[in-house]
Amino acid sequence: MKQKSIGAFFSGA
Amino acid sequence: MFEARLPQAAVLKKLVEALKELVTEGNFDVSPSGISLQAMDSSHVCLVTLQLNDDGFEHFRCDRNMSMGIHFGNLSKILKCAGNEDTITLKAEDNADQLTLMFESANQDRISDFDLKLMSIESEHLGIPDQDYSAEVKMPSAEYQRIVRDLTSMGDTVLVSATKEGIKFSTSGDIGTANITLRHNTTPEKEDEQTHIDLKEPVALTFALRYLNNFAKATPLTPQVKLSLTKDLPVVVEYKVGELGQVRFFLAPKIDD
Repeated sequence: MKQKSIGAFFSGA
Repeated sequence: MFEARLPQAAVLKKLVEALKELVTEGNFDVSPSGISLQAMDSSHVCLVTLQLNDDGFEHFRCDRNMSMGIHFGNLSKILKCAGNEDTITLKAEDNADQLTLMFESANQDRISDFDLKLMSIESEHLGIPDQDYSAEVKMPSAEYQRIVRDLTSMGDTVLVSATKEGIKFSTSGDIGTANITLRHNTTPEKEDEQTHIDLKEPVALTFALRYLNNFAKATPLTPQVKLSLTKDLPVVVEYKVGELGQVRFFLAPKIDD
Protein backbone atom coordinates (compact mmCIF):
# COMPACT_ATOMS: atom_id res chain seq x y z
CA MET A 1 0.00 0.00 0.00
CA LYS A 2 1.12 3.54 -0.55
CA GLN A 3 0.55 6.76 1.27
CA LYS A 4 0.27 10.24 -0.21
CA SER A 5 1.79 13.29 1.43
CA ILE A 6 -0.75 15.00 3.69
CA GLY A 7 -0.20 18.19 1.68
CA ALA A 8 -1.81 16.49 -1.33
CA PHE A 9 -5.18 16.61 0.46
CA PHE A 10 -5.22 20.28 1.37
CA SER A 11 -4.72 23.38 -0.69
CA GLY A 12 -1.85 25.75 0.05
CA ALA A 13 -3.23 29.00 1.41
CA MET B 1 3.68 42.86 22.43
CA PHE B 2 2.27 39.42 23.09
CA GLU B 3 1.18 38.18 26.50
CA ALA B 4 -0.94 35.16 27.38
CA ARG B 5 -1.70 33.83 30.83
CA LEU B 6 -2.99 30.39 31.75
CA PRO B 7 -4.03 29.49 35.30
CA GLN B 8 -2.63 25.97 35.04
CA ALA B 9 0.67 25.09 33.44
CA ALA B 10 -0.46 21.45 33.20
CA VAL B 11 -2.50 22.16 30.07
CA LEU B 12 0.45 23.51 28.13
CA LYS B 13 2.73 20.78 29.48
CA LYS B 14 0.32 18.09 28.24
CA LEU B 15 -0.09 19.78 24.86
CA VAL B 16 3.61 19.95 24.21
CA GLU B 17 4.10 16.34 25.34
CA ALA B 18 1.39 15.36 22.85
CA LEU B 19 3.15 17.09 19.96
CA LYS B 20 6.84 16.93 20.51
CA GLU B 21 7.60 13.48 19.15
CA LEU B 22 5.50 13.92 16.05
CA VAL B 23 6.66 17.39 15.13
CA THR B 24 10.06 18.57 16.30
CA GLU B 25 9.45 22.21 15.47
CA GLY B 26 6.78 24.59 14.24
CA ASN B 27 5.47 28.14 14.28
CA PHE B 28 3.16 29.39 17.00
CA ASP B 29 1.14 31.94 15.05
CA VAL B 30 -0.20 34.48 17.50
CA SER B 31 -2.93 36.95 16.67
CA PRO B 32 -5.59 38.83 18.67
CA SER B 33 -7.84 35.77 18.32
CA GLY B 34 -5.39 33.35 19.91
CA ILE B 35 -2.51 30.99 19.23
CA SER B 36 -2.49 28.53 16.35
CA LEU B 37 -0.05 26.02 14.94
CA GLN B 38 0.16 23.89 11.83
CA ALA B 39 3.00 21.44 11.55
CA MET B 40 3.74 18.30 9.56
CA ASP B 41 5.70 15.32 10.79
CA SER B 42 9.07 14.69 9.17
CA SER B 43 7.63 12.18 6.67
CA HIS B 44 4.82 14.59 5.71
CA VAL B 45 2.03 12.03 6.07
CA CYS B 46 0.40 13.69 9.03
CA LEU B 47 -0.44 17.22 10.04
CA VAL B 48 -1.01 18.61 13.51
CA THR B 49 -3.11 21.70 14.04
CA LEU B 50 -3.56 23.47 17.31
CA GLN B 51 -5.98 26.27 18.08
CA LEU B 52 -6.00 28.01 21.46
CA ASN B 53 -8.61 30.76 21.58
CA ASP B 54 -7.90 34.12 23.18
CA ASP B 55 -10.99 33.94 25.38
CA GLY B 56 -9.83 30.61 26.85
CA PHE B 57 -6.89 32.39 28.49
CA GLU B 58 -7.08 34.20 31.81
CA HIS B 59 -5.46 37.13 30.05
CA PHE B 60 -4.56 37.50 26.37
CA ARG B 61 -2.98 40.40 24.57
CA CYS B 62 -1.50 40.44 21.10
CA ASP B 63 -0.81 43.83 19.53
CA ARG B 64 0.64 42.46 16.36
CA ASN B 65 0.44 39.11 14.54
CA MET B 66 3.63 37.11 14.97
CA SER B 67 5.05 33.77 13.98
CA MET B 68 7.18 32.28 16.71
CA GLY B 69 9.35 29.38 15.63
CA ILE B 70 9.46 26.85 18.43
CA HIS B 71 11.57 23.74 18.94
CA PHE B 72 9.14 21.59 20.90
CA GLY B 73 11.80 19.45 22.56
CA ASN B 74 13.34 22.62 24.01
CA LEU B 75 9.96 24.02 25.02
CA SER B 76 9.24 20.72 26.74
CA LYS B 77 12.49 20.99 28.74
CA ILE B 78 11.43 24.40 30.02
CA LEU B 79 7.86 23.32 30.77
CA LYS B 80 9.18 20.43 32.86
CA CYS B 81 10.41 23.16 35.24
CA ALA B 82 6.83 24.36 35.80
CA GLY B 83 4.62 22.86 38.47
CA ASN B 84 1.30 21.50 37.21
CA GLU B 85 -0.62 24.01 39.32
CA ASP B 86 1.63 26.96 38.47
CA THR B 87 0.17 29.88 36.62
CA ILE B 88 2.03 30.29 33.35
CA THR B 89 2.51 33.49 31.37
CA LEU B 90 3.94 33.57 27.85
CA LYS B 91 5.46 36.88 26.78
CA ALA B 92 7.26 38.23 23.75
CA GLU B 93 8.05 41.69 22.45
CA ASP B 94 7.12 42.43 18.83
CA ASN B 95 9.67 40.85 16.48
CA ALA B 96 11.37 39.22 19.45
CA ASP B 97 13.87 36.41 19.04
CA GLN B 98 12.84 34.84 22.31
CA LEU B 99 9.72 33.76 24.16
CA THR B 100 9.61 34.32 27.91
CA LEU B 101 7.77 31.78 30.04
CA MET B 102 6.99 32.86 33.57
CA PHE B 103 5.81 30.36 36.18
CA GLU B 104 4.13 31.42 39.43
CA SER B 105 3.30 28.95 42.18
CA ALA B 106 -0.27 28.89 43.46
CA ASN B 107 0.53 30.94 46.58
CA GLN B 108 2.86 33.19 44.57
CA ASP B 109 5.88 32.47 46.78
CA ARG B 110 7.93 31.18 43.85
CA ILE B 111 8.31 32.95 40.55
CA SER B 112 10.60 31.80 37.77
CA ASP B 113 11.18 32.91 34.24
CA PHE B 114 12.78 31.13 31.33
CA ASP B 115 13.61 32.55 27.92
CA LEU B 116 13.32 30.20 24.97
CA LYS B 117 15.27 31.14 21.85
CA LEU B 118 12.96 31.30 18.85
CA MET B 119 13.80 29.85 15.45
CA SER B 120 13.09 30.97 11.94
CA ILE B 121 10.99 28.21 10.39
CA GLU B 122 9.78 28.22 6.81
CA SER B 123 6.43 26.51 6.71
CA GLU B 124 3.72 26.15 4.14
CA HIS B 125 0.27 26.99 5.48
CA LEU B 126 -2.36 24.51 4.30
CA GLY B 127 -6.00 25.39 3.80
CA ILE B 128 -8.14 22.81 5.59
CA PRO B 129 -11.76 23.02 4.44
CA ASP B 130 -14.67 22.50 6.81
CA GLN B 131 -16.43 19.42 5.58
CA ASP B 132 -19.04 16.84 6.38
CA TYR B 133 -17.59 13.45 7.23
CA SER B 134 -19.09 10.04 6.45
CA ALA B 135 -18.62 9.01 10.06
CA GLU B 136 -17.86 10.88 13.26
CA VAL B 137 -17.10 8.80 16.30
CA LYS B 138 -16.67 10.15 19.80
CA MET B 139 -15.21 7.69 22.27
CA PRO B 140 -13.30 7.68 25.55
CA SER B 141 -9.75 8.76 24.77
CA ALA B 142 -8.38 6.00 27.01
CA GLU B 143 -10.32 3.45 24.91
CA TYR B 144 -8.81 4.81 21.70
CA GLN B 145 -5.36 4.69 23.28
CA ARG B 146 -5.88 1.09 24.36
CA ILE B 147 -7.19 -0.07 20.99
CA VAL B 148 -4.32 1.35 18.95
CA ARG B 149 -1.77 0.15 21.48
CA ASP B 150 -3.20 -3.38 21.58
CA LEU B 151 -3.37 -3.62 17.80
CA THR B 152 0.22 -2.44 17.43
CA SER B 153 1.31 -5.72 19.03
CA MET B 154 -0.29 -7.56 16.10
CA GLY B 155 0.24 -5.44 12.99
CA ASP B 156 1.55 -2.28 11.38
CA THR B 157 -1.63 -0.99 9.77
CA VAL B 158 -5.25 -0.89 10.87
CA LEU B 159 -8.42 -1.01 8.81
CA VAL B 160 -10.94 1.29 10.47
CA SER B 161 -14.48 0.61 9.33
CA ALA B 162 -17.56 2.46 10.49
CA THR B 163 -20.94 0.84 9.85
CA LYS B 164 -24.26 0.89 11.64
CA GLU B 165 -22.94 -2.05 13.69
CA GLY B 166 -20.21 0.13 15.19
CA ILE B 167 -16.63 1.10 14.53
CA LYS B 168 -14.28 -1.80 13.89
CA PHE B 169 -10.48 -1.74 14.07
CA SER B 170 -8.82 -4.68 12.27
CA THR B 171 -5.20 -5.61 11.82
CA SER B 172 -3.13 -8.60 10.83
CA GLY B 173 0.51 -9.58 11.09
CA ASP B 174 2.90 -12.52 11.33
CA ILE B 175 1.30 -13.95 14.46
CA GLY B 176 -2.33 -13.60 13.41
CA THR B 177 -5.21 -11.16 13.18
CA ALA B 178 -7.18 -8.95 15.55
CA ASN B 179 -10.53 -7.15 15.42
CA ILE B 180 -11.91 -4.76 18.00
CA THR B 181 -15.41 -3.35 17.59
CA LEU B 182 -16.93 -0.54 19.60
CA ARG B 183 -20.67 -0.10 19.48
CA HIS B 184 -22.64 3.09 19.89
CA ASN B 185 -23.14 3.17 23.64
CA THR B 186 -24.81 5.91 25.61
CA THR B 187 -25.52 3.71 28.63
CA PRO B 188 -22.77 5.00 30.93
CA GLU B 189 -24.04 7.84 33.11
CA LYS B 190 -20.88 9.81 32.60
CA GLU B 191 -20.86 11.32 29.15
CA ASP B 192 -17.07 10.95 29.05
CA GLU B 193 -17.47 7.16 29.06
CA GLN B 194 -19.98 7.02 26.23
CA THR B 195 -19.35 6.14 22.58
CA HIS B 196 -21.29 8.08 19.97
CA ILE B 197 -21.27 6.99 16.35
CA ASP B 198 -22.72 9.48 13.91
CA LEU B 199 -22.86 7.68 10.57
CA LYS B 200 -23.92 9.24 7.28
CA GLU B 201 -22.58 6.40 5.17
CA PRO B 202 -20.37 3.37 5.84
CA VAL B 203 -16.68 4.04 5.38
CA ALA B 204 -13.49 1.98 5.64
CA LEU B 205 -9.94 3.32 5.59
CA THR B 206 -6.49 1.93 6.34
CA PHE B 207 -3.92 3.78 8.44
CA ALA B 208 -0.43 3.28 9.82
CA LEU B 209 -0.80 2.29 13.49
CA ARG B 210 2.45 4.00 14.42
CA TYR B 211 0.89 7.41 13.86
CA LEU B 212 -2.44 6.60 15.48
CA ASN B 213 -0.45 5.51 18.53
CA ASN B 214 1.49 8.71 18.49
CA PHE B 215 -1.72 10.77 18.48
CA ALA B 216 -2.76 8.96 21.67
CA LYS B 217 -0.04 10.86 23.51
CA ALA B 218 -2.71 13.58 23.75
CA THR B 219 -4.88 11.30 25.95
CA PRO B 220 -4.03 13.09 29.23
CA LEU B 221 -5.55 16.29 27.79
CA THR B 222 -9.17 15.18 27.78
CA PRO B 223 -11.39 12.14 28.45
CA GLN B 224 -12.93 12.05 24.95
CA VAL B 225 -11.52 11.88 21.43
CA LYS B 226 -13.33 12.35 18.12
CA LEU B 227 -12.46 10.44 14.95
CA SER B 228 -13.79 11.80 11.65
CA LEU B 229 -13.67 9.58 8.58
CA THR B 230 -14.46 10.04 4.91
CA LYS B 231 -13.49 7.81 1.97
CA ASP B 232 -10.07 8.60 0.49
CA LEU B 233 -9.46 11.49 2.89
CA PRO B 234 -7.25 11.86 5.96
CA VAL B 235 -8.71 10.79 9.28
CA VAL B 236 -9.03 13.58 11.83
CA VAL B 237 -8.30 12.66 15.44
CA GLU B 238 -9.40 15.54 17.63
CA TYR B 239 -8.80 16.26 21.29
CA LYS B 240 -10.59 19.24 22.84
CA VAL B 241 -8.63 21.22 25.37
CA GLY B 242 -11.45 22.34 27.68
CA GLU B 243 -12.71 25.79 26.73
CA LEU B 244 -9.31 26.74 25.39
CA GLY B 245 -9.43 25.09 21.98
CA GLN B 246 -8.36 21.83 20.39
CA VAL B 247 -5.56 19.83 18.88
CA ARG B 248 -6.26 17.91 15.68
CA PHE B 249 -4.17 15.25 14.02
CA PHE B 250 -4.71 14.53 10.31
CA LEU B 251 -3.31 11.31 8.88
CA ALA B 252 -3.30 10.37 5.19
CA PRO B 253 -4.86 6.96 4.52
CA LYS B 254 -2.93 4.06 3.02
CA ILE B 255 -4.26 3.22 -0.41
CA ASP B 256 -3.79 0.23 -2.69
CA ASP B 257 -0.96 0.54 -5.21
